[in-house]
Amino acid sequence: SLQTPLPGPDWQPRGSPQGGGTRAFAKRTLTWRLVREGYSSQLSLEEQRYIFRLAFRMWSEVIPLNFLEDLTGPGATIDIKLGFGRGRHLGCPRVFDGIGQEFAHAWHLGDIHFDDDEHFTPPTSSVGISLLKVAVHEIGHVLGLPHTYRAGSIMQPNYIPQGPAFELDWSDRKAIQKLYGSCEGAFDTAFDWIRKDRSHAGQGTARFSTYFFRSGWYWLYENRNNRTRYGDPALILTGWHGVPAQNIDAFVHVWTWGRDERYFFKGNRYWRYDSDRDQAHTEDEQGKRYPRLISEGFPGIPSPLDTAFYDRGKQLIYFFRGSFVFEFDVARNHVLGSRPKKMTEVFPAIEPRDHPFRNLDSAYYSYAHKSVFFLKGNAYWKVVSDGDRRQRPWLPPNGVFPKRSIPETWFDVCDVHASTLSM
Amino acid sequence: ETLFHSRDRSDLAPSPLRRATPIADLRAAQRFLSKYGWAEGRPGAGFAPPGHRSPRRDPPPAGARGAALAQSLRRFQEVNALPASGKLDAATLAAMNRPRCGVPDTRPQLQAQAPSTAPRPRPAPPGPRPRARPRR
Repeated sequence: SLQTPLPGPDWQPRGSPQGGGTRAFAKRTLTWRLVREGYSSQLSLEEQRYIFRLAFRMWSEVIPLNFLEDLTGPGATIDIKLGFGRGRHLGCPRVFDGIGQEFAHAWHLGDIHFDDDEHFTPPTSSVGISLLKVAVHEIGHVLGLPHTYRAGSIMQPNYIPQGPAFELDWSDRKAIQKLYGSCEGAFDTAFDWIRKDRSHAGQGTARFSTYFFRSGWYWLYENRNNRTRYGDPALILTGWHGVPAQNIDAFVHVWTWGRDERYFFKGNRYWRYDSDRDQAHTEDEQGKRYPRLISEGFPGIPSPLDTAFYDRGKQLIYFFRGSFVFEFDVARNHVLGSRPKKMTEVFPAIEPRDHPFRNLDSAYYSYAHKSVFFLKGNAYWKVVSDGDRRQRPWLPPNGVFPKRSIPETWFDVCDVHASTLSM
Repeated sequence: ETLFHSRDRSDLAPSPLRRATPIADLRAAQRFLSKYGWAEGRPGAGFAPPGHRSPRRDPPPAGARGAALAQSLRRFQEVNALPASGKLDAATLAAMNRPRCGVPDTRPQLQAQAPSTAPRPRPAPPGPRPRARPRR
C-alpha cells in the first residue's frame, strides 16, 4: 500500500547502481543468440547480429566476461536470447505498446526483447533509435544493472538521442565491475612508444603512447583517460607490421642524442622497427639485416629473454632472464662487468621478501609515472625513481616498492572472445 | 503486407494501430507509475486506479490514495529533474511518454515468469542464477 512513508529526496530506485545491482552469472563465458522467430523486419539479419556482437563486445572490453554467439547449441543452453517482436511477442507476458514509449525490455533469465514497431537504426545513423545503445542497455540489465538517472549513463531508463558514437563511461564501468570484478592476467610486454612531432612553433616535441601486449593481442592505454582505447584489444598482426604475431618477449627503445632504435625481441632473435614507415626493418641504415640473432647484436646476452628495458639516464639496457639481470652498455656494446647480477642485488626489495625475484613478464618504463615497473602475473612492483629519492632520500637506489595489483593502476585491460576480436 | 510504394519502403507508413497510446490522463499515468515501479509496496504492485476493487481488502480511503499518488509523482518528477509538485502536469506527462526501456526503474530486470521463447522453470529467486540447467 502507498500509505507507508517514503524515503526523502535523495531516494534512489531500489537496486540502483548506488545499491549496485546484482550479479547474474557465475561463469566467465556466456552464450547468446538472436532467436530465429525474433528477427527484425527493419535491418538485415547480418546487421542485427553484427550490432549485437558489438554490444556484447563493449561489455566484454570492461569486465572479465566473454560472450560467444552460439548458433547451434540447444536453445535451453543459451544464456542470453534476443529477439524482436510487435505487440504480443515471443510468448512474452509483457505486450509491446507500438511506436513510442516502451522500446525493449529484459528478463532476469536472460531474454531480451525489442519492439520491432520502433525505428531501430545501425550505429552509423543519426536518426531513429540506435539498436546498439538499446542492446548495450538491455544487456546491462541481464548482467544485473538496474536503471540509473545519472547523466551520461547507458542505463538511464529513457532513450537519449545523441551523436552516433557512444561508449561506456567511467561510472558504468565501475558499476559493472562492482558485480563482475576487474580484468586480470599477465602481459607479455608493456612499453611506451615515443612519437616525435613538431609543435606549432616548429619546436621538436615528443608524445608517448602506452601499449600492453598479451599473446596475439595488444591494447593502447590512454593514461589521461585511465582506460584502454575504445575498441581494443586488436591483433598485433594488424597493428605492428613485420614483427612476430604473438608472444613477444620484450621491447626496447634505445634513445640517445645520436640513436633512435626500437627493438622487439622474441626467442633468440630481434627485430628493429621503423617508426616512420610503421613496419619492421628488413635492413637498416647500417646495412644490418633483420631479424638478427640476439647474441650477434647484443654480445653476452642470453635468449630467450624474460623482458628488458632501456634506462636513458644510464644508457644501459637491462636484460632480464630468470633471476638474473644483464646490464648492457649500449655505447660499448657489452655487458657491464662481463657477467650478470642477481635481480635482487641490482633492484633490492624495500620490504623484505616483497620482490618478484625471477621470471618477470615485463620491465616497463612509464613516461606517465616517470618510473620503472616490474610486471609479473597480476601484480606489479614499482622501482624507486629519482623523484622518489628526492622526496625520500633514504630509499635505496633502484629499490623495489611492495607489490600491488595491476588492475589498481591500469584499468579495463580486458580480453574479448576471439570470435569478436577483429570487429 | 503493410502498404508501401517506394522501392526503399521509406513510405512505409506505420499503421496507426501500432502507435503506443499516449499517456494523457490520470488513469494512464497511474498505470505508468505502477508499471515502472514508482508505486511503493510489492515491486510493480502499484495503486489501484479509481474504481478498481482489490479482491482481498477494502481499497484505502480516497484521501490516502491521492496522497500516495502525489508522493509517487513527486519521486518520478525528482529523478527526471522536474518540479516535484506531486501534480500531473504537462512536463510530467511528456516525461512519461518519452521512449524508454520496459524494465521497472526499481529493479535490474523484469522478474515475472520468463517469456516462453524457451520453456523454463519457475523464475529463480533474485540473486545468483540456479546452477542446474533449465529443463526444456
